[in-house]
Amino acid sequence: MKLVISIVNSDDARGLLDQLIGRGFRATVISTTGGFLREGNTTVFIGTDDERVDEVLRIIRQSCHTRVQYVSPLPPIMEPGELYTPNPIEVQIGGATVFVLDVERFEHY
Amino acid sequence: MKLVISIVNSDDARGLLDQLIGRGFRATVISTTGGFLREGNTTVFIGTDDERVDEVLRIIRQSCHTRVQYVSPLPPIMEPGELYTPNPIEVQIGGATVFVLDVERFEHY
Amino acid sequence: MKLVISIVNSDDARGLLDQLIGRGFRATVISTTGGFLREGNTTVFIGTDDERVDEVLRIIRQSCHTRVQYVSPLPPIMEPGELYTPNPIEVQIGGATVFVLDVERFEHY
Ligand SMILES: Nc1ncnc2c1ncn2[C@@H]1O[C@@H]2COP(=O)(O)O[C@H]3[C@@H](O)[C@H](n4cnc5c(N)ncnc54)O[C@@H]3COP(=O)(O)O[C@H]2[C@H]1O
Ligand SMILES: Nc1ncnc2c1ncn2[C@@H]1O[C@@H]2COP(=O)(O)O[C@H]3[C@@H](O)[C@H](n4cnc5c(N)ncnc54)O[C@@H]3COP(=O)(O)O[C@H]2[C@H]1O
Ligand SMILES: Nc1ncnc2c1ncn2[C@@H]1O[C@@H]2COP(=O)(O)O[C@H]3[C@@H](O)[C@H](n4cnc5c(N)ncnc54)O[C@@H]3COP(=O)(O)O[C@H]2[C@H]1O
Repeated sequence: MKLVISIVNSDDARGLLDQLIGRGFRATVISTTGGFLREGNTTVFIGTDDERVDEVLRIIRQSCHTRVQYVSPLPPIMEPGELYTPNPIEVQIGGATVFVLDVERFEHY
Repeated sequence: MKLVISIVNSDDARGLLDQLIGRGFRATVISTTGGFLREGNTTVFIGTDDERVDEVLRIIRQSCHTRVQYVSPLPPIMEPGELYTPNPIEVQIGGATVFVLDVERFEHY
Repeated sequence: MKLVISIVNSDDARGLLDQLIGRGFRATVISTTGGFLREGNTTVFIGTDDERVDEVLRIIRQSCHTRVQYVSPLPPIMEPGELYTPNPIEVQIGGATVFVLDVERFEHY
C-alpha cells in the first residue's frame, strides 16, 4: 500500500478528483496554502495498492496543467521618500508536486 | 516512531480525540473533504511509539462507527424537456480509514 | 527525498516560512487544530533532499519558540448546588513537533 500526496492547483482539483473517483480510487482532499505565493491550493491524499500507483500518477499528470503566474515581489523596508517600482516576476507553477510514501499498515474499520 | 493518519467521520472525531488524549496520546486534527461524497470529514494525525500503535488502532476502531448514507447521484447533462428522477444510492461509510507510516526521525523542539 | 511534517504555533508560522522560502525550500501549509487544547495551529509540509533535512530542522528549531500557556481544565459533570473552582494548569507548548518521513518516489509535473 502506498500513500500518494499530491499538491495541485485548486483549479485542477475538481477534474483530478472526477478522474480518480471514476476509476475507483479513494481520495481525501485538504485545502492548503503555498508557502511561497501564500495562495490557496489543494492537497489530495490517495491511498492505493502498490500496483496502481503508476495509474494514479498518470491521472495526476494528465489532469494538472503547468501555468505561468506573475507575482509582485513584496516591497522592501524603505526610507521615507524612497520610491519602489516592483517588477513582476514570472513564476512557473507546476501542474502537481507528488510524494509517494510507503504505508506500513493499512486498516479500514 | 510511527505516524498514524486516520480519516474519520466528523461526528466521531470528538469522541475519538477524548479517548486518545485521555490515554496520553498527542494528535493533530485537519478538516478534510471526502473525494467521493465531497462532504467534510476529519483527518487525525497521531505520532506515537511503535509499541503503542496497536492501542491507537483499537481506540480508533472502537470510537468510529460504520454507517450507511444515501446519496443522490449528480444528474447527467440533459436536453431541455428531459426528466430526471434520481435513485438514491446506498454508500457504506467506514468508521475509519487508517494509514500507519514509518517515521525515520522525530524531533520535538 | 524526505517529507518533513512540522506542527508549529501559528504565531511562529510566518517567520518559519520566510526563513524556509528565503533559502529556496518549498513548503505547503495547512491550518490544523491541536487535539488537546483544541486551538488552531499550523502544519507545514516540506519535501526536500536527504542532505538538506538537517538544515530544515535547524530552521524550524530556530524559528519556533517554546512557550507556556495556561489552560482551565473542563469542568466535571456536577450536581446542582455544587461549586467548581478550576485551577488553571500550566501547559508547555513546544516550539515544534517534527516528523521526517522517507519519500519513495517524488514527481513534479
Ligand atoms: N523558495 C522558493 N524560491 C523560489 N521559487 C519558489 C520557492 N518556493 C516555491 N517557488 C515557486 O513558486 C511556485 C509556487 O509555490 P508555492 O509554495 O506557493 O506552492 C507550492 C507548494 O504549495 C507545493 N510544493 C511544491 N514543492 C513542494 C515541496 N518540495 N514541499 C512541499 N510543498 C511543495 O506545490 C506548490 C506549487 O509548487 P511549484 O514548485 O510547482 O511552483 C512554485 C515554484 O515555481
Ligand atoms: N484509500 C483512501 N485514500 C484516501 N482517502 C480515503 C481512502 N479510503 C477512504 N478515504 C477517505 O475516507 C472516507 C470514507 O471512506 P470509506 O471507504 O469508508 O467510504 C467511501 C466508500 O464507501 C465510497 N467511495 C469512495 N470512493 C469511491 C469510489 N471511487 N467509487 C465508489 N465508491 C466510493 O464512498 C464513501 C465515502 O467516500 P469519500 O471519498 O467521500 O470519503 C472517504 C475518504 O475521504
Ligand atoms: N505525537 C504527536 N502527534 C500528532 N500531533 C502532535 C504530536 N505531538 C504534538 N503534536 C501537535 O503539536 C501541538 C503541540 O504539542 P506539544 O507537545 O508541544 O504541547 C502539547 C503538550 O504539552 C500538551 N498535551 C498534548 N496532548 C496531551 C495529552 N494527551 N496529555 C497531556 N498533555 C498533552 O498540550 C500541548 C498542546 O497540545 P495540542 O494537542 O493542543 O497541540 C499539539 C498537537 O497539535
